[in-house]
Amino acid sequence: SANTQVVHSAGRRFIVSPVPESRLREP
Amino acid sequence: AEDTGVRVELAEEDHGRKSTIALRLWVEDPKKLKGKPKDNGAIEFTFDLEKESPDDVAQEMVESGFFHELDMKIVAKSIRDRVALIQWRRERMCPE
Repeated sequence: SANTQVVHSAGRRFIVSPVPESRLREP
Repeated sequence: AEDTGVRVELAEEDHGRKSTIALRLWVEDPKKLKGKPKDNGAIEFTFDLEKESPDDVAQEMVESGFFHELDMKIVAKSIRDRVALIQWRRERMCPE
C-alpha cells in the first residue's frame, strides 16, 4: 500500500510505509 | 536492550551533526503488546535529541491512533533504548 501520513496536533509528522518482508519476525 | 517487540531504527544515516534525527518504528511481535496496533506498517518520524523526549513521541502516537494507551510505556521504552544507543555512538564518534 502507498505511504500514508498522519500529522499530530503538536506538529510531528508520522509517515507510515509497508514494513519490508525481511524485517518482519517469523511467527 | 530489552526485546519489547517494537523495533526502532534510524531511518537515515546519522553523521552525528544534526540534533534532529529520523527514526522508523514498527511492531515486530504484536503478542508483546496489550492492545492491537492500528497499522502494521513502519512509522517514520523525526526526533530532536536535544529538545524532545521519547514519552512525548509515544503519547503522540497513541493520540494519533497507532497504539493503545496501555502500550504507551513500551513504545516510549523502545524509542528511549534506540536514542540512548545513538547518543552513545555519537559520543564515541566525536568525543567533546
